[in-house]
Amino acid sequence: MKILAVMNQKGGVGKTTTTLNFSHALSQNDRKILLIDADPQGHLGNCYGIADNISSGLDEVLLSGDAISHHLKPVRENVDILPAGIRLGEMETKSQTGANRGYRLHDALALEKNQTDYDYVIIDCPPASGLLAMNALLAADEILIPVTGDYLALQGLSRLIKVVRNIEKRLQRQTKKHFVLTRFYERRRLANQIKQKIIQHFPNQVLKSVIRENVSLAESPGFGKSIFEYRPKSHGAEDYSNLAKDYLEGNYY
Amino acid sequence: MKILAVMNQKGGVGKTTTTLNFSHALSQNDRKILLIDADPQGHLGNCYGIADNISSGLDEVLLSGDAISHHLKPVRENVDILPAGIRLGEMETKSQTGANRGYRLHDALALEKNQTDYDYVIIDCPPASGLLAMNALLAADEILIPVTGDYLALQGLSRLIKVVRNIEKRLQRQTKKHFVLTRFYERRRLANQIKQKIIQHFPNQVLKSVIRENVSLAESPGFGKSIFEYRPKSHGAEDYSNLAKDYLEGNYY
Ligand SMILES: Nc1ncnc2c1ncn2[C@@H]1O[C@H](COP(=O)(O)OP(=O)(O)OP(=O)(O)O)[C@@H](O)[C@H]1O
Ligand SMILES: Nc1ncnc2c1ncn2[C@@H]1O[C@H](COP(=O)(O)OP(=O)(O)OP(=O)(O)O)[C@@H](O)[C@H]1O
Ligand SMILES: [Mg+2]
Ligand SMILES: [Mg+2]
Repeated sequence: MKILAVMNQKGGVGKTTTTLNFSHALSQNDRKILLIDADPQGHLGNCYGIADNISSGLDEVLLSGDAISHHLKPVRENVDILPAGIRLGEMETKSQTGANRGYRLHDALALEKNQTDYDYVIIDCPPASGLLAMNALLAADEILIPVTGDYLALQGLSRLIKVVRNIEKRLQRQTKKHFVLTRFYERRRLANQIKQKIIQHFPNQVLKSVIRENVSLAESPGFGKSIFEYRPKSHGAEDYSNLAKDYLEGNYY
Repeated sequence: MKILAVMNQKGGVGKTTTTLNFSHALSQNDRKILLIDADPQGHLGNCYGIADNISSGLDEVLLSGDAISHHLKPVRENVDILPAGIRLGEMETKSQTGANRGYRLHDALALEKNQTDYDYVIIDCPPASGLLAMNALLAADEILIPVTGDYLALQGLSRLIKVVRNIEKRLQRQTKKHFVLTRFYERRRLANQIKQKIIQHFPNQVLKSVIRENVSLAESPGFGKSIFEYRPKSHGAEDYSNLAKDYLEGNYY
């Protein structure tokens, strides 16, 4: 069971869109996936037609210690989701105490491991670097970092890397990092400059497939579908399919 | 002194880009502007070349009770900025107590009012609905809500409106709301559908000028410039100039 956190505290870089479509691409190879919506705004759940105000999910796992299996919702043949749950915001706004408050997700997944046969657990993170992001980071074996090709994204990236390295140094743990360029405009000089900068800074860590800006990717959640179900011949479907392939085969710049 | 909060808890909808360029357009009419970076990620400061790790600013105002004037940085002839400051994240992560913790910015600005002659105070908010957003909301006379033309943005918008109405009802206060469509693709059916939905839901509140997707808007922060300084003939400059005009003249759909 491999645990991936899709993480970037910068807003709107395609974390949710990547979680939705990358996992769907992975699940097409007979793999069993558990999705975890770690964003109190519940957008990943929204993509599967789960309204944020009526569900319980990760909130009860982290706040009340419930088992993950208690709150799962099957959404596809081999994809289950643990929705955010309406109370998840309390992890960030209400004071959580205890030395292990960063490990609650880690521990809940360790219990789950014994009872289920997921190949991948993929965690959609919020645009923040608080206790929820911490839980995702400490639960994860690997992190997938979507980055857009613009200046403020670069600022956000350097900040993210500092935070992650800090935590990893303090807690003496390492996660494998993968970068994916998202919302990519192939003809923009800025996007290509940013792409080169990231490749220089993170050799052998930037996945070869970039995800191009493609309106179908913005449309599919409105139909409760992944890009493959909504528009399988689109650039969006092609790119996420290639991304999954590159990830599995280890194709980096 | 009119106080505007640029607010939307959805990530990457153009809050910072709007704060930067809309205020610059306003300042061109001889108006004196105070910008407040209420996002611990400090992106607005980044747009003015202020590195996040060396400044103190709003953090000291909210956490230590310092006066705003103590931490201002003049960035243009009639534009000052109160940067986020390196400790601002503590407002969200460390438990803040006291019945008035939501009013700290409101009170700091009330003090400032007596000593300065700003025409506008514009607050860039983070992609979160925590204590910082609360402080911005309770300090503001008006809120400017950037919205992108896609499905997840609509989900985020309905959530934002619920949160804001809740707070306003509880605290018996009303802010005037303005919506602006950002990162707008004029030819996308989805964008136009979302635009129509928002206009239907919020008649007389959606500013007539939409901000089109324009790479110059993504590039200008990298040069420490507003769009007017970087590329005054671009669509981005045209749109933000028109937006300021619509705001001042009250032009809505
Ligand atoms: N490659 C793409 N092409 C077109 N639209 C995209 C693409 N990737 C994402 N989008 C759209 O851009 C918006 C932001 O993407 P998304 O919500 O996935 O980012 P996020 O990082 O999860 O945001 P947040 O920080 O708010 O959680 C969404 O409306 C999404 O549908
Ligand atoms: N109209 C536009 N055209 C092109 N690029 C844009 C436009 N508006 C914003 N951008 C770019 O999109 C990215 C997201 O915008 P911005 O950072 O202003 O959004 P935000 O809502 O402040 O994000 P966050 O939630 O992370 O604070 C930035 O890199 C910005 O330069
Ligand atoms: Mg998201
Ligand atoms: Mg911002």
